[in-house]
Amino acid sequence: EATEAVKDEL
Amino acid sequence: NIFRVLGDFSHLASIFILLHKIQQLKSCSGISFKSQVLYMLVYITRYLDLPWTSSPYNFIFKVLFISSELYIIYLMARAYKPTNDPNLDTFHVEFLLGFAGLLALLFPYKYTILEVFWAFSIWLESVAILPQLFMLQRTGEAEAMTAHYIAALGMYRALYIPNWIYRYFSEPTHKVDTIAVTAGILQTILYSDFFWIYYTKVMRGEKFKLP
Repeated sequence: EATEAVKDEL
Repeated sequence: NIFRVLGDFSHLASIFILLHKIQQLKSCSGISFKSQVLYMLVYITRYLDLPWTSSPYNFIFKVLFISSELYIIYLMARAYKPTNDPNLDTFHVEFLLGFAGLLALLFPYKYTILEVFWAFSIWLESVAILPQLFMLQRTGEAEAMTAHYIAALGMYRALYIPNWIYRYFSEPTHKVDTIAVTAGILQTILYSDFFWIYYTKVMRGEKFKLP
C-alpha cells in the first residue's frame, strides 16, 4: 500500500 | 525525522511571517489572493481525514494550517481589502485546477473520494505558488517579509525530499509514494529560480529585485 506511508505526512 | 520536522516548522513559520507582514505593515500588497485561496483548497481537500487523524502532531498542524489560512483569507478579503490589488493578481488559476483535477482523476492510488481528493491536493499544492510568483514577476520586486514568506514556504516541501529519502532507507518496507514525490520535486523546481534570487540578494541584505 503505497499511500499509507505518506498519509501520515502533512 | 529531522527533515520532516524542519519542513513542517518551516511551513508553520511561513504562515507566521505572512501574518506578521500583513499586520505589521497593515497591508497585504504583494501577496497573491489567488495563491492563498488555492492553499485553502489544498488544506480542505487533503485534510478530509481530519476527524480520524490519530497522531496529535498531525492533528495540531492540520488545524493550525486550516485555521490560519482562513484567517489570512479573511484579512485579505475584508480587513485589508483596499491594499489588495486584483489587477496584479491575474494568473489563470483554472489551468492549475484543471492540471490537478486531471492528474487526480487519471492516476489516483484508488478510486475513492478520499484518495482522489488527496491526489488533487498534492498536485494542486505543487503549482499553487504560481499566481504568487507570477505577481512577483509583474511587480519585479518584493518586500523582505514577502520574500521570507515565499522562501520558508518553498523550503517546507524541499525539506520533505530528504525526508522521503531518509524514510526509504530507514523503513523496512522501502515505500516510494510516486504522487507525493513527483509533485514534491515539481514544486521545489518551480521555486528554484526564486530561491536563487533569494540566496543571492535577500540573504546578503539586498532588496528582492528581479534582474
